[in-house]
Amino acid sequence: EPALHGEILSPNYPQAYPNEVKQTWDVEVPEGFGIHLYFTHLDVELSENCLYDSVQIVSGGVEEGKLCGQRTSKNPSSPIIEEFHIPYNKLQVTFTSDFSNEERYTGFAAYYVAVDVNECMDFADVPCSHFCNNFIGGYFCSCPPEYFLQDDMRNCGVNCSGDVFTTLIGEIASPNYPNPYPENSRCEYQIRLEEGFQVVVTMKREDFDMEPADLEGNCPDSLGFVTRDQRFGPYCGNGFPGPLTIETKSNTVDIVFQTDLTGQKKGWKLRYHGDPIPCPKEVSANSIWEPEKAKYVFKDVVKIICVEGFEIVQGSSSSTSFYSTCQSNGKWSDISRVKCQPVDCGTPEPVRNGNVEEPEDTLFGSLVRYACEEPYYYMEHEGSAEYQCSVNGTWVNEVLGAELPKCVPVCGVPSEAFEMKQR
Amino acid sequence: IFGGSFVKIESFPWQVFFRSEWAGGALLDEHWVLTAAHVVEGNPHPAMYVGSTTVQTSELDKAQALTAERVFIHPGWHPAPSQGARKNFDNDIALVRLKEPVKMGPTVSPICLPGSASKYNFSVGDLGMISGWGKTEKKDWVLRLRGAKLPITTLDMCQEVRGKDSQVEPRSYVFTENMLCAGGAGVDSCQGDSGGALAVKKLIEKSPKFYVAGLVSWGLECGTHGIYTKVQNYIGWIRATMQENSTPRED
Repeated sequence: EPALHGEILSPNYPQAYPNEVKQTWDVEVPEGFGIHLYFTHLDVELSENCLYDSVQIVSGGVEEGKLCGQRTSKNPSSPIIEEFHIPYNKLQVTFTSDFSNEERYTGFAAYYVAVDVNECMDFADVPCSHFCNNFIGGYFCSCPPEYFLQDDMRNCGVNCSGDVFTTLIGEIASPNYPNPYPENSRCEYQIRLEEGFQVVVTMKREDFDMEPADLEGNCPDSLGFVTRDQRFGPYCGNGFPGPLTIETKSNTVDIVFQTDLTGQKKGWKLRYHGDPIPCPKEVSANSIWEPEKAKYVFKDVVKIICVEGFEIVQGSSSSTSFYSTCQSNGKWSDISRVKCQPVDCGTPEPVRNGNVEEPEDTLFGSLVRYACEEPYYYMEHEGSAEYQCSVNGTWVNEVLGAELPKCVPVCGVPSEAFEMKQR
Repeated sequence: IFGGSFVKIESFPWQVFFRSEWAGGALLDEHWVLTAAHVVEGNPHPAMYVGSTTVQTSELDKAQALTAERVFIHPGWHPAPSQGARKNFDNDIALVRLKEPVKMGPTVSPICLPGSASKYNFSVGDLGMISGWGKTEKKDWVLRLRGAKLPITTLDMCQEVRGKDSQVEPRSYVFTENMLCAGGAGVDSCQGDSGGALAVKKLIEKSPKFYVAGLVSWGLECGTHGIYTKVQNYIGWIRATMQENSTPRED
């Protein structure tokens, strides 16, 4: 902990100081104090602007004084020759002597003491926004009723932050609205809706009156909306300058209302409501959507039905429809992953004692023909040769349905006739 | 076969050779062979071959071998008498179910089963064909298939046959309506041809086909008239047996 006082003597004091010396003393007293530095003895070689030998006092990078020559106190009742009042708690004293001194000089003797600084009065800019209270070694700020000291311990503001709005509809106004809002405040409001809803802010132009922007267009008092991806505002002036309806596309909005020390107006009042996030009406090929709606929003569920002859193949299973939900991010679930593709019946199964022509394609509607190994086999059921790829992914025949044709042996027809010579 | 000639299996593609019984059978479809009960009464798993004109071992190795899954002997078939020769060949019919389906082709294809409708009836004078590797005028059996054509006659013709052996009393034999008589002019089947088909071509529904009218069953004297099991009387049993013992797919 730095000392509250101290002594600074030149080298060899009170003997003569040596040549070619440069010595610096860093003086520090506790925070919240200033420094009263005074000299009771000064006997340093005199020169113009104290170029040769000197005692320099610097604080905060500014030279407070530079002493040289021989002086004594003018006031018989006080030993002080020179004194300095520094309103900071640090300074530097640097003694310099050059190489040649015709005479003996005995240097200097100085003392410093910590003195209370009246932070409330001694500086141009007052450290507190409202009430400043000085005490030895420091100061503290205090606030009028209804105001609270902010975290910076300097500014007073009303306690208008922290409100979280979670209802789907709500109204928010500046403190005391429509009476003048508090100065020097920062109010943060949070709207937090369920995922899947976007906050829509509506404002009436006349419900907004704040200190107008300065010449550079900066708002001394401002209202702004911030979402994860966007920032709306800041707004100020008489009459709301922004869009009267703001679709934030986000389920969370932070509202920041900031005021300075002057120019209070009636403030603002806004309404908000949660709009379910819309999902785009996608055109997914070869399918129809049920229900058909002009607009789909969060939590809407649609059944996407493949048109006849198309199906959804997922792994080893297939289906002709699937459900998709409008998600909180405005995208449909599964819709990119699942597609209605033509039913593919696959290569038709072979049959014993027959064959099936290689189909051009095996998609819905395709036709294939079976033939038996003639002349030894024939098709058991007339008209069971032609199969068509059906909607359920099987090859179907008019007569047999999905059952495969059957090639059965031709009976009673030898491949060679038996000719006898018998008459 | 008496009074026949060498033939090609292509002319009798339904002909089945029962190797250990040295007998014949008729292929009905991919899974069934029809034969005489007396051929298989002693062997539940006869070894059979199709598609070969000759039956020497080297040829049979190249033929299509059939494995019996089960033999179905007609319930009306009487077991042989403990002494003496069998006199009763009534219901001399049996079915053999095959383990594996038969592959048809120019040398192998089934004979048609007649329906029970009258249009399938066979009349006296219908010309039939028989084939087999059985006894001929000169040999007890042959390695190369022989065949012959012969007319269906009345059963009396068979009852009037006198065997060379005067000991044999024709009237001691059982003749029933389940039997057909065919032959004449020296054309006949004989031992070793048993179970083979008496095939008769019929034009039914504009398509001429051979139907199995009879199965070589017995006779008093080869080279005269022979008795054949009258298959048409067993169509119900045949169909029922095949139906009840088919694999599901075959229904």
